[in-house]
Amino acid sequence: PHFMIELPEKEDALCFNINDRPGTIFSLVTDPQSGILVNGQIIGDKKIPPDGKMNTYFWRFGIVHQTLGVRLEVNTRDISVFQDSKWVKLLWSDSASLKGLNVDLLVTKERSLMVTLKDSVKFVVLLHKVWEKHPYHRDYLGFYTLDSHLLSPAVHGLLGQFYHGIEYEVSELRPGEVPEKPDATMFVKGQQLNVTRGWQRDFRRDMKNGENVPCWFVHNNGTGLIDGDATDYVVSGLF
Amino acid sequence: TNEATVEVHSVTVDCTVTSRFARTVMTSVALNKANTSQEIFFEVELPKTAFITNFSMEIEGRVYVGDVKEKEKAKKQYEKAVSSGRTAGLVKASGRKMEKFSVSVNIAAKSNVTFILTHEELLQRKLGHYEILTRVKPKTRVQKFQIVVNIYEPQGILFVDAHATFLSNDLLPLVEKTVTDKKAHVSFSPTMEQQRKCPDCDGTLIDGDFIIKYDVNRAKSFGDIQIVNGYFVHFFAPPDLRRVPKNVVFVIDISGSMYGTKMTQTREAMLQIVKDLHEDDHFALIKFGSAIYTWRDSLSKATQENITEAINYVKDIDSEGMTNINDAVLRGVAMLIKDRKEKKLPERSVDIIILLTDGMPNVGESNTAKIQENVLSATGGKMSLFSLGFGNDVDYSFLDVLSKQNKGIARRIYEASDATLQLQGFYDEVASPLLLEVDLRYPDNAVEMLTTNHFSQLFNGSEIVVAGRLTDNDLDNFMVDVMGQGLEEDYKAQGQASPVKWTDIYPDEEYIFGDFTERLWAYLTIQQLLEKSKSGPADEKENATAKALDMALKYSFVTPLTSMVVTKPETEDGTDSPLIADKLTEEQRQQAERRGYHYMSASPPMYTPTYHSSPTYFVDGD
Repeated sequence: PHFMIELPEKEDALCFNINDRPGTIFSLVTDPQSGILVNGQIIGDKKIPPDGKMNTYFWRFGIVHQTLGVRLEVNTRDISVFQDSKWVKLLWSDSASLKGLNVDLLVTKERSLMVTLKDSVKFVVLLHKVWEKHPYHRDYLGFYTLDSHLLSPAVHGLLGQFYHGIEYEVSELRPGEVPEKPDATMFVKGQQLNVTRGWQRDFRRDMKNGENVPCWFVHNNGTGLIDGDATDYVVSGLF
Repeated sequence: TNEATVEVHSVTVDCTVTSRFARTVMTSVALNKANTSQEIFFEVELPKTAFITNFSMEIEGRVYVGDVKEKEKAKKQYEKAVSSGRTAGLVKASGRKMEKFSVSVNIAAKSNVTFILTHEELLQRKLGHYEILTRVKPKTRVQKFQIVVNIYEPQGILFVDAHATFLSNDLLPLVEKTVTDKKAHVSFSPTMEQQRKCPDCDGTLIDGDFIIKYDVNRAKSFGDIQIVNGYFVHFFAPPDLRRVPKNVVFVIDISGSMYGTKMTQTREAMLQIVKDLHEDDHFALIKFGSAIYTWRDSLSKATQENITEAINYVKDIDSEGMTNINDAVLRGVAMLIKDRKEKKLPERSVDIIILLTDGMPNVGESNTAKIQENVLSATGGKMSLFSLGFGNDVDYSFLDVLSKQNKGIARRIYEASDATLQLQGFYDEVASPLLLEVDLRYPDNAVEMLTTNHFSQLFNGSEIVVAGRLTDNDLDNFMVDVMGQGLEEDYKAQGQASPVKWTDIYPDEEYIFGDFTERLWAYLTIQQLLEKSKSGPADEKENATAKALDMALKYSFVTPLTSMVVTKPETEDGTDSPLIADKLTEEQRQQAERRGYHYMSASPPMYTPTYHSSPTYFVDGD
């Protein structure tokens, strides 16, 4: 999956990929103070494509708001919500909206789920449907944080660590391997990293093609940009 | 305007300058020729240093006048109107020097409308002249188009130069200029035909800046004092003073965001600045990213040899790291203190730090308030810090306070092809100090409500202005003392000021001078109070804000503390819609530019990203 940190104040964006063995669960957001947790499990292609490059994507997210007593499991098949001591199941095949005391859900048929957790966070999960008989690829999910300003300074995780901004500066732009993707040096978190100018796609407005967002790509699973390394974010369960 | 149905009868700009205080009245008369009512727009630009003082619209015999109110009160009225979707602010930033005032009203069929906007400002002497800037964009040819500027300077006028960005060879002779000893008259009034852009088209040539530059005869010794109607103003900028040597430390940001054009322009500007250093000056170069690098450990005299070596150092400056402003400035301060202590610097000389940065501190101390505290504590208020904020990523108010707390000023450097010249221009303004610690004193029992009368420096090409109110209206004269530190000895001058007999100087035009001096005093007082309201102890800030507000209301100036509320005529559905004219602060201008600004100059334009208003963090499939 590709991670994107868009910084409108700087009119810039940072991006990195994280890949691991299919089945691995990563911590995306964890805020011990508000009791919020978002974990995601990756899945691989059905078999290795001819280019020999095995893709991984998120196919399942577990979302918990301990203080509000809310749990959600979103996967490529359905959406399960636990609140007020009961589980409710929603299907991607229906448009639905659910307004609760602590959580609002809005499902747009076969497309997206918008989740608003009271006084804490708002996000969207996108469903990418792939032709069922595609020889290699499968359905997968995207996770977009829309509003995170109410989370505490302690928020962390592969996405959460960036919710309160990141200071970096880029210099020494130089030709890269591909002419349209120059390399540069990024100074971030006390380190110098070699980064490459590239694009990643934002699918919120155009589910099919996505919109290219130019970004500074950090190589090696985001090493240097993320705190620690990617394996530090591997967790054992979805909740 | 819609050319087919709106006829612009006249556009006139009438500017009167009396002892540097300029009052400009912009008037426009238009006719709705259509058989139905329609919206007519009035859009003018005024210098950002000016305060709007009056605005009126005359529609169908009724005059609607703007009312200056406390900003908060006006805002309440405004918010009420906004919530019902009926209003918008009238003033927006426009370029580096101007702001745009625009209003539109619905005019009945076959009806006239007259718009009149008045603004006032005290012209500042920079690099040896005053500048009156008028921006005209009438959009269509106008039956009566006229710019008239009358300058009254009792000190005597040295020169007047008038030019415009749109002047062709044909239009040039239309600029009439008459200069007598103490009065200048400049006018420009092309006919409809002369305004025509080309023989077969209807466009207008008139589009751009009309600029008048002038200077006055400099009075020797204590300067020039003018007393009118119980107020006095003192202009001090004596000629023939020798410059005081300076010890200047250039603290240059080389962080990653300076990469590319900004770094190239900084290098070019620094090469010229270093070459232009006076041989009596001492200088040092400090560059900073995350780390701090000094060219040498102490300041060097600007000998030819040292300058050559410095030029080689400047040529190699390249970007790296993040932004450590705190440690870089403190290093400069420490260098000056150490060299002073070791008597490496001339006793009579001025210590200056020039900080150039394009970003917010993000390494070392990044709390801006703490940096301000650290720098003030280190300098002990004994040296001047001038800050240059390059581009829109730096918080101008941070640099502004940082400089003002340390006897300096901040200036924005706009990212553009002329940034090199902007940098050099700023340096030229502060490159030649003539006097230090200038004190202007007046008899305590004769004056009150004085504006600032102590100045850390007087720079070549600038001018010190002090104004105040006389306690005795019938005063025949009063004594003035001026003291300062010059190159070799202390500067002392004393003089006696008498009320100006305007009838003798301008026998036919005394009426012009009625309240100019009082308004000049009020303008200067408000400006200085607004400055005080930004830095200094909390109670002083509060006090200064309250006083500035009182005066702005009393003299009807649209300042950052006040707003002008303009009530438009009722529409057919019976609603009226208040409009608000605000004075923008430099921070608001910067924010506006930041919103409209597209990506960093360091990378090719093909990478301009989609602009989103709030941050987004996401993960998705490739």
